[in-house]
Amino acid sequence: QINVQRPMCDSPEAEEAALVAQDYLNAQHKHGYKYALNRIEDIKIVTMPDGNSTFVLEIDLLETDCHVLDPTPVANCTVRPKILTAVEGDCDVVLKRVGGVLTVTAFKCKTEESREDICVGCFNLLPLNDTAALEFVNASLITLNNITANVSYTLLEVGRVSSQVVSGGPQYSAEFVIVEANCTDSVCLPLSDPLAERGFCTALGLHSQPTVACKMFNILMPVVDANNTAVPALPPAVHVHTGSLRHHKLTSLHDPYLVGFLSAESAESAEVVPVVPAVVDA
Amino acid sequence: PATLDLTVAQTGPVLLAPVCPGRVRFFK
Repeated sequence: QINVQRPMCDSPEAEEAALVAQDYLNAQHKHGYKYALNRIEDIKIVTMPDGNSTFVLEIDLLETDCHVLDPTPVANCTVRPKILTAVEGDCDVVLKRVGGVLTVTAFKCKTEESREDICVGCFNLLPLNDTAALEFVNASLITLNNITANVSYTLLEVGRVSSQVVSGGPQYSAEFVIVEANCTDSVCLPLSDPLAERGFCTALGLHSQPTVACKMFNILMPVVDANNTAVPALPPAVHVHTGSLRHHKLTSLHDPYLVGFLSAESAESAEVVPVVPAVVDA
Repeated sequence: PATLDLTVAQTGPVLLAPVCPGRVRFFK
């Protein structure tokens, strides 16, 4: 009485399920970047006698340059090319179709970064806790705060940091998220107001000479340079990264009731971020 | 008992699209 189908990976039902999975996975994140569907690896549809179906999907996702706080639809985001160290997510996703509506009920992801295209003279991704890179981010924030009138920002999260060897020393490239802050003396605290202004910034330059541009989620701020008077150093309220994480990874979520649908890859699961408590649809 | 021959004459090359994995949207 149970019907098992293996439709083509590029079939409409596979594409529909994969896009639901992509949006669901992106909605799980509070840090890092949105991921875009790259390829549907496999699909199986189990249809029960009551007509409800379970989709077991294996998909390949690629990191985009849109931060998860950026309201830009993932379809309009740019996938990072290999040369900029692409980050790939492989996910097993279980979805249920009840009454025609597809919902994700479980997933498991592992994340890997491309290493094969690293070249001499190119930007190389640095660990998010790299001291020199974080100093560069802090210098970028000071540069930014020097040119913003009546408003100060503090660091919410560092998204990416990379460096390149040039004649004047290491050149850094950084991406970070800022939030409006209340600053007194040398201490800045993020505004708790949910309407506090947030932005996604990119900085480029030598260690103490960053050029910064910020996108305040649809408002592009002017590019500035580092010729302003320095303000007191701001304590970085950086999203904490432990161990040797090099990038933001896809969250791993596991529904024990559907464990049979998810492939057993315990060794690979060790690479994912510690499991977030599952909040599964009833 | 009679048997039914279901053999169909093949007149051209068979091009079977791979079922899975699907197309690569960006790069492999």
